[in-house]
Amino acid sequence: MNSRGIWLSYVLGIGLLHIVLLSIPFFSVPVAWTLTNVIHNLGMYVFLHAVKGTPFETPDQGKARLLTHWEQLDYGVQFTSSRKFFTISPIILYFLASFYTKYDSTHFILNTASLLSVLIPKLPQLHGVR
Amino acid sequence: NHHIAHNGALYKRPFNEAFEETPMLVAVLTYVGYGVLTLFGYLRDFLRYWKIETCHNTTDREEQLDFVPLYQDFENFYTRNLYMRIRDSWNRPICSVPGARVDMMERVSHDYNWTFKYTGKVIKDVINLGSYNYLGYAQNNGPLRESAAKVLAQYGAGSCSTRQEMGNLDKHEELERLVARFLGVDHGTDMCNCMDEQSENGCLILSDELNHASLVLGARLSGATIRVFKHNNMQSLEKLLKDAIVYGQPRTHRPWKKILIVVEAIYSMEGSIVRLPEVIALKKKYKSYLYLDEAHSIGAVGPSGRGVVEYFGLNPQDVDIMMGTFTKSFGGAGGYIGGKKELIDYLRVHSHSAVYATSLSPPVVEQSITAMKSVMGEDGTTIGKQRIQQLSENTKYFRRRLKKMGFIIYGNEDSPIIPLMLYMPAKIGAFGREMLKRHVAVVVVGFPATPIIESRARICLSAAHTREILDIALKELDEVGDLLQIKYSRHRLVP
Amino acid sequence: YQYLLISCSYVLEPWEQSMFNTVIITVVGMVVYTAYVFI
Repeated sequence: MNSRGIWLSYVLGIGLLHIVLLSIPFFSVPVAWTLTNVIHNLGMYVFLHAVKGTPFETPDQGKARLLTHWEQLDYGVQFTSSRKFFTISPIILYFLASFYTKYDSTHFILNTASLLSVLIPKLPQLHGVR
Repeated sequence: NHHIAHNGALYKRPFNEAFEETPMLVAVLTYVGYGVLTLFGYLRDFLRYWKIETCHNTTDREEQLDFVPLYQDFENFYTRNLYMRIRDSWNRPICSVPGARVDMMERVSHDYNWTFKYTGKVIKDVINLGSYNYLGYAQNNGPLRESAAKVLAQYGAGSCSTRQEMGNLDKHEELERLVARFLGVDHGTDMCNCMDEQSENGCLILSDELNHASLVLGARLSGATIRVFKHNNMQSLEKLLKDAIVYGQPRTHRPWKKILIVVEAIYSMEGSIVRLPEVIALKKKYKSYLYLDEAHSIGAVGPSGRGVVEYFGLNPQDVDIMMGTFTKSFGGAGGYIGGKKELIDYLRVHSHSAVYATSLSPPVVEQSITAMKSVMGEDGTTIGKQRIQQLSENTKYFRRRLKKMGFIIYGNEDSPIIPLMLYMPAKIGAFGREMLKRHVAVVVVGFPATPIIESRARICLSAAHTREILDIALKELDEVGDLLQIKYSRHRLVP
Repeated sequence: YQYLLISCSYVLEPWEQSMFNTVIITVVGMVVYTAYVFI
């Protein structure tokens, strides 16, 4: 997660997702932003916090098999730059979504719940907790 | 090509090593490619799960599902969804010696590489840029063959016993004496397979992050504490050494009994050469031990092929454990460990290889002996010397030409291993196929054997390659490079 | 050819390639349409 260009790809991916949602004629701007936020957080939750193990064999005799991607990141070291980046990015997306939905309560609740679903597993206190 | 400047500080020769950075656009497009393949991988897994598509790969049977799973489903996600799609470029059967040219069996797949069928045809005389055959001793003619055949007739094909029992033949001892003389160390012992001679018996092991899997496994086998320093990065190594000396063992903070630095001389995936003068200086400064894996450098670098110690003009006594293989430069198999007499005696008694593994096959030992004598010039000819010279010239020529074409090439100027960067996953398969279409065999490597944005073709040069062969290969590479648009380098050779 | 290699549809099976190209064309079409309407 800290190899060259992956953060840029990640940001471009979110931008592309938003443009695609915005291009769907019957979606309004607030709906597009909320969908961007929810889809992004869903994808982040699945790939970083739900799927365990590695999609390829590792020579560590299966040590990583029971860890989520987030727990394997940087060998479990907390507060690395990658961790900070992937913690901050959903928050920024949340601010944007809240702003563009003009703090409408339905959207706000949806976006907040979605944000919490990816923030809580990132807490260092929950490292390795099941 | 082997002049050594007798002045200057640590390095007695220019040390030119380059790892050009991945262009940002290429990195982003590489992630896009892996993203597309991952999404389609999940789609295929979904279809297999609901039996919409037949599942070709091995999974646990219905009756076994209550037991502990035998097959880690997710762990071969990449294998079944990425590697399968391009695996026709891997494990190609050859039907000749892996020399400068090789005969390859033609095969086809009618189910997208899940199974292959041989057409019965042989693709003859393919230029071989993939095998480790640095000095070209993988040949089925000449003195090596005669002597190996004679030993085969006399000793048979295998000793079927370990070195500590019936498997210890005079041929093995002859090879050990020869290895010790060749390396310039007290004693050497030959092991039958490389995995075992890696098994260190130490306390703290400082290992380069790109060390070969066998070194990693051997280090783990010893049960020692292992710390990893950045690839060929002396600051990182010194910091680890300093921390190890200052803080000692975890929790008890007792001093480490022994600190062993484990490095490879030539990194076979990076094409880089270890900064041995600096490693030895650090080892002396912090009074630790040094284990040098010369698997790819013995016979391939150095004025008389004695490896990276001679290449830098250093003293072999400064390296505590010299390890190497007979596979890559001598056309043999197995490997050796060289060092002080008490170390070798200890290994002969305690090493896994000496106790459990059958000893080296006598004809193979003879092949290594004859090849090593040829390299040392003890066969009364200068063939060995010429081959070393030829390999060095081939290396410089090929690297320079590839750089001039605009490819991104990793590693050291003098390393016969030339990683040519491909980056995108589809280009890995395309490169292998296009080159074989042009009768050039290359080895391609991708994630997870390399970092995700550093897939590459790993070209291995040989002294058996003549200038004509290299020029043909370069012409094809130039053509395929234009076709696939893989000339990414932004560095241009200053005329 | 570069499109096939960069998007990795070079290694996809024919039906996957059709699916992939359909999605791409649809998305691009929508984006172009929306951009046109918006501008």
